[in-house]
Amino acid sequence: QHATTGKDEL
Amino acid sequence: MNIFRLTGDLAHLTAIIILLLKIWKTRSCSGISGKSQILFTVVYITRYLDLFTNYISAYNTLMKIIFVVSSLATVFLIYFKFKATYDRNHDTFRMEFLIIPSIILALLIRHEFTVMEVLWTFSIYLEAVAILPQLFLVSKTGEAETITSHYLFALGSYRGLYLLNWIWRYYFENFLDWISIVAGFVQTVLYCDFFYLYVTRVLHGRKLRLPA
Repeated sequence: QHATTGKDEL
Repeated sequence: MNIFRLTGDLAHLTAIIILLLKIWKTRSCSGISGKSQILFTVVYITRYLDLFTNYISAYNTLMKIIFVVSSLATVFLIYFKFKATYDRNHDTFRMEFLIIPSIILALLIRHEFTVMEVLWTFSIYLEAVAILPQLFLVSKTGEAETITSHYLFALGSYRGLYLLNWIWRYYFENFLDWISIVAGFVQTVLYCDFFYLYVTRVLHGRKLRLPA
């Protein structure tokens, strides 16, 4: 998975 | 968004509100580690820099702003407004012991070598251990006020619920981020001893006192 994917989390 | 994410976020929000209310209502921050609160502020500021670069949702933006602002407010209350009540003699954990290893680890183990990504990773690692000065303070004084125990329980539950969220996301969205998962696991494990005392003592109406 890509680096930017987790950024919707807080 | 799944139920674990949402309840995790709400637990996090609850923790922050409990802490602010406790300090405000009692006009005192005794028993609270200012150092942990500074570390959390550093965590939120370094993680939420993406507020300036990408928009995800109104919920996401609002929560990020609440976390940054409330942590700054908490630090202000501890170090300025109610500084006379701050337990500085017991709050002796050295912040650099947590910050420096987190920086080094973030430089070594991260997805991409960009400023934003390294800062995000640093914030994930630092958050995992940011509660240590608070737990250290509790162990030094040997007890915690009940309201502080509720704060710690809510704050500890939040990352535990995120672990369930990551399991959910792995199964249903094929999403996997080992950095968040491992750090979140470490973060949750640090609370285990406290969780045990919370359930066996505080929930039975007693004050949280550490066994001698």
